[in-house]
This record gives sequence, C-alpha cells and structure tokens, in this order.
Amino acid sequence: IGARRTIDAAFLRELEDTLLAADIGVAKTEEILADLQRRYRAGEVAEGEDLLRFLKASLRAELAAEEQELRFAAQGPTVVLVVGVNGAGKTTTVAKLAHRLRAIGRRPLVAAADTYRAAAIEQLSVWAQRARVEIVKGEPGGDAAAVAYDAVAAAQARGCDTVLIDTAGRLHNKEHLMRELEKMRRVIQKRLPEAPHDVLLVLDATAGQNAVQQAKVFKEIIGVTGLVITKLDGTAKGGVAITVKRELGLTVRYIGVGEGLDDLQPFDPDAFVEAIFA
Amino acid sequence: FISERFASVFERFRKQQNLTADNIREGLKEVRRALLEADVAVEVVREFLQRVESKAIGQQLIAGVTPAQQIVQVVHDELIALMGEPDSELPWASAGPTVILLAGLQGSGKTTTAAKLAHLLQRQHQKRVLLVAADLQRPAAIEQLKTLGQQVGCPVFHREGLRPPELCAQAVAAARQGGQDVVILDTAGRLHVDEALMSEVAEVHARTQPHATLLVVDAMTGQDAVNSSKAFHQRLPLTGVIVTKLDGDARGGVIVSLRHVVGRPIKFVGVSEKLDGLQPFHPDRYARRILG
Ligand SMILES: Nc1nc2c(ncn2[C@@H]2O[C@H](COP(=O)(O)OP(=O)(O)OP(=O)(O)O)[C@@H](O)[C@H]2O)c(=O)[nH]1
Ligand SMILES: Nc1nc2c(ncn2[C@@H]2O[C@H](COP(=O)(O)OP(=O)(O)OP(=O)(O)O)[C@@H](O)[C@H]2O)c(=O)[nH]1
Ligand SMILES: [Mg+2]
Ligand SMILES: [Mg+2]
Repeated sequence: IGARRTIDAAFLRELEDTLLAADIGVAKTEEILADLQRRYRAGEVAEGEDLLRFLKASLRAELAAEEQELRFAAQGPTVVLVVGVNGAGKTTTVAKLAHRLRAIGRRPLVAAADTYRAAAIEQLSVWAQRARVEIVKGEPGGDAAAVAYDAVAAAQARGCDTVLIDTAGRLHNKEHLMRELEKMRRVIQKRLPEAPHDVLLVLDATAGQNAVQQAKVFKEIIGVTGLVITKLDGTAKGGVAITVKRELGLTVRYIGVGEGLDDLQPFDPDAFVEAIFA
Repeated sequence: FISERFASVFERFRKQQNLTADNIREGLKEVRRALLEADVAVEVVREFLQRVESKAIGQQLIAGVTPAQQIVQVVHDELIALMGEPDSELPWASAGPTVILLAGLQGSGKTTTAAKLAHLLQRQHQKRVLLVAADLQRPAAIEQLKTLGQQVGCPVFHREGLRPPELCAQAVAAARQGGQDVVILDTAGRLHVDEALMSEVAEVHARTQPHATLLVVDAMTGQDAVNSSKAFHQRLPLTGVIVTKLDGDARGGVIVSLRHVVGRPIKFVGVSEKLDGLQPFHPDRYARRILG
C-alpha cells in the first residue's frame, strides 16, 4: 500500500485485505478502519500526512509494553513455565531461551516435563546438549508435575538461576489436560511459593483466530503472563497478537524466526507492524 | 446457528417474492463475517460469496422460510458442494509398493499422521507398511517415528549418511525387495518460502514417484493457508490433504481455503493424538462447524 492522503474506497479495501490477511480478525479490522475514518474526519491526521504511517503508529502503540523480556525473580531461581497447543514450537523455544539466557550470563536449567509424546524427552535432551545447559528429566510416561518439581529443587540445589519448563502440547478444550497443567502449577508453587514467575504461551504465527481462544483459556486456567509467537520467518504475520493484547492484556515477549538456537528475538512492535504492511 | 443473526435483518424484506441482490446483501455480509471469523481466507470468501450470490439471485422465496434462512441454506449447500464428495480412497499401485509422501509446514502433524496412517492401513486394509524416517533436521525426529512405529507394530526405515531424496529412493527399493505393500515417507517440516527445502521435497517426489502426495495441515491455520498451500501445490503435484487437530475447537475454515486453492480432496482428518485418531473426512460434519 503506497503513501496515501485520502481515504477513498479503494484505499479502505486494500487496507482491509492487508489487515485480514495478517490474521488481525474481522472485528478488530472493522474497528481499525472505522477509527481511522473517524480520526481523518476529525482532522486528527494532519493534511498530507501519510495515513498508513499514522495507522502503523497506532498499532505499534497498542502492542508496546513496559515489560521486561522475562520477569526475573528478585532472589532464587526464576521459574518459567512454557505452554501451548500441539506443535506450536514450545520445545524449540525452551532451547532457544536457554541459549539466550546463557549468552547473557545466566545459568539456566531446562526441564523435560513432556512425559507423554514420543521422543519428547530425547528432543529436549539433544537441544540441552547443543545449548550446553543442564537438563532435568524423568521417565517417558512418568508424572510430568514431578519432573517440574524436581527441576525447581535441582535449580535451588545447584544454584541455577532460571528454570525453563517444557510441557506437553495440549489443546485447550481438553479439560483433563488443562487440569494436569493446573496441577503442575500447584506442585511448582509447593516447592517455591512465588513460582512460576512467568507462564509463557507459545502461539504459532500461522494460527488463525483460534489463537485468541487459546490465549483466553490458557490464561483463565493457569494464568499466562506473556506470549511467544513462533514461525514468523514464514509468511504468516501473527496479527492475532493485537486482539490478544487488547482483550487479555497479554504482551509478546519473544518471537521465533527459525529452527536454530539463535532464532529467538525479543519482541519489537515496530518490526512486527512493519511486517504486516510489507 | 448463523440464521438467528439474520432474523432481524430479514424482517424488513418479508413482503418480497424473490431473493434479490438487495434483500440478500445484508445476509451475505453476515455470512462473510462468519466465514472470516472461521479463518476462511479473504480471497476464498470473496469468490465463494460471488458464486452464492449468482446462485441465489432470482430464486423464488420459499414459503415458511425467511429469506435469511433461505440464503443460509444456499450457503450451506454451496459449502458442501465445495468441500466435495467424501473420498478417502488411496490410489493403490498395480504392482510393487504404493508410495505415500507426506509434506507440510513445521508442527502440522506429519510424523504422528504417518504413524496413524500406517495403523489405519494395517488394520483396515491388511497392508504391510514401511514407515520412512526422512526428517534429518529435527532433533530426535527419527526416534519419534521409531517409537511410534513400535507402537503401531510397523518397521521404520532409516539409513545414515543419505540425503532425503536418496534415502527415500532406497526405502522404496527396500520395500519392493521386502514385499511391503505401502511406503509412507515422513518428511521434515518446511517453510514454503525456503527454496532449498522446497526443492528438496520436490526431489524426494521425483526420486520416488509417489502414488499419493498429501499435504498435512493444522486445522487452526489462518489466512496464511492460501500462501503455503498454493506454494506446496506448485512444487508438488498434491493428490490430497490431511487436516489435523480437528479435536480442537478451531472452526476449521482452512478446509474451505484448501478445497478452493488446492482443489484436491481432504482424505483424512486427525481427531486425537492417539494412533487410532485418523478418520475419513465427512464434509457435511464440517460445514456447520465452519459457519458457526
Ligand atoms: N520455521 C520455524 N520453525 C519453528 C519455529 N519454532 C519451532 N519451529 C519448528 O516447529 C516444529 C515444532 O516445534 P516443537 O518445538 O517440537 O513444538 P512443540 O510445541 O514443542 O510441539 P509438541 O511438544 O509436540 O506440542 C519443529 O519442526 C520446529 O523446528 C520458528 O520460529 N520458525
Ligand atoms: N490433538 C491432536 N494432536 C495432534 C494431532 N496430530 C498431531 N498432533 C500433535 O501435534 C504435535 C505435532 O505433531 P508432529 O507429528 O510432531 O508434527 P510434524 O508435522 O511431524 O512436526 P515437524 O516434523 O516438526 O514439522 C504433536 O504433539 C502431536 O501429538 C491431532 O489430530 N490431534
Ligand atoms: Mg514439545
Ligand atoms: Mg515430524
């Protein structure tokens, strides 16, 4: 969409297509377009100003957050629980996070608390080796909450300052699986009352409006505190982040931009919005 | 159901005889909204509604039914027509093993689906299946398929030091030798914009001449489905699609987008994480879900 000064039907149609294609959703898109037209008529957009630049700035403002990348504990280990639906990128994100924390001088430990899926423990073990971080694991088919508990205990004993807990993928409409996650949270709290310090929901950028429902339910049941949007190295834009921020107050902490250890970036609202209109 | 939303809209048009562009405009707007909320791609919604409109205009109003309900019925019928006839048939080889290639984006469910498909073919069609672990890139991908293969009671082929095209070619040769009826090639997840990996999977196809080439897609996929599925269909002659994770609560509009863009049948749907969680696709069950 080129620089525009007038809101005409063609501009609005093009804009609508771009916003919808970015998975911003029909309700939010209607709101954005109505708001843009209203401000234009009210003269809030200066004569000659690039309307697109104005819109980008307001979207950026919506996504901006006064938030550290992780809510580090004042003392003792910081416990981060990583959750989300099947295949979103949790295990890979845990590996990337561990690698990043090590690079900034911290001493993380990862927990293989997906005791269900075939070769899940092996997958995280390979990553732990590559990232050169310690790992706590249990037996396949074992109690996932126990692995989380053991990991926190191990971190305390060994002086690791961050515990990254990888969990099994689960669809949010599966009550028994969500209850299992809730139980894991309670067990962690037993070991460390202020833990988990962060609960990161991993969302696949290719997911559509269902991602909003995922965020709602995960937040409701185990108290999500932040988001990671993965696979932004593809062509999906992850526009659901705007609705999730608006309706649930959840901010994006990191984005995944590839399958390697280095492919994790702290969230940059500017780059995110630019990509939508690229 | 969607028709309740239209009730008030269509009250105004009670006196009319036929469906006209005017009295269905509001209704179509609501349908558009519902389809977009269901993640049907923008361009697919546009073309679909144009077809619905041309089908609906001039239709005589049916007694006892509001214009709203009537247009929704047209939409419902067109949606079913678009989804195609149920078709879970696989093209069996006339001689030698039947080769099935699974491809798709990262995390869509290929490896799990490969095992589920092996389970289904063994159980329902008494086939002897060989699973092929051709994902050399994801940590423990081979272990994952081997573990699943054990659970299904099906051998898993893997050879060190070979790139996927050569590995898959050797697997098919091994199946031919070993008398297996079906070879299922599980490939690495890849981005449709990754030129090297798209060429690689095209080469796997060239080296193995699959009888079925199936795109594995996550049911919660949004607008990007048209980008990725178009690209995969350009590089691989897709013969069908498998939509996974339909046990979630995503509306599944990607099903409509896929039918429109790829035009191949949705052969199976994944409805659980378990190995028996693969079922034939029944279009009528999903039309209502998509319309919301
Ligand atoms: N291109 C790309 N691929 C990614 C990214 N993050 C993860 N992946 C890939 O997505 C696939 C799934 O990643 P996993 O880390 O296994 O996902 P998961 O959420 O742990 O999956 P489950 O444990 O089975 O629920 C793998 O092939 C990853 O390499 C990303 O940012 N970009
Ligand atoms: N609930 C549910 N989970 C599924 C279904 N199909 C696959 N999964 C889960 O989705 C996740 C990803 O499945 P994989 O088979 O590893 O996906 P993949 O496409 O092989 O992933 P990559 O090889 O990394 O691209 C796993 O947790 C599976 O158990 C399904 O139909 N329903
Ligand atoms: Mg995982
Ligand atoms: Mg796989």
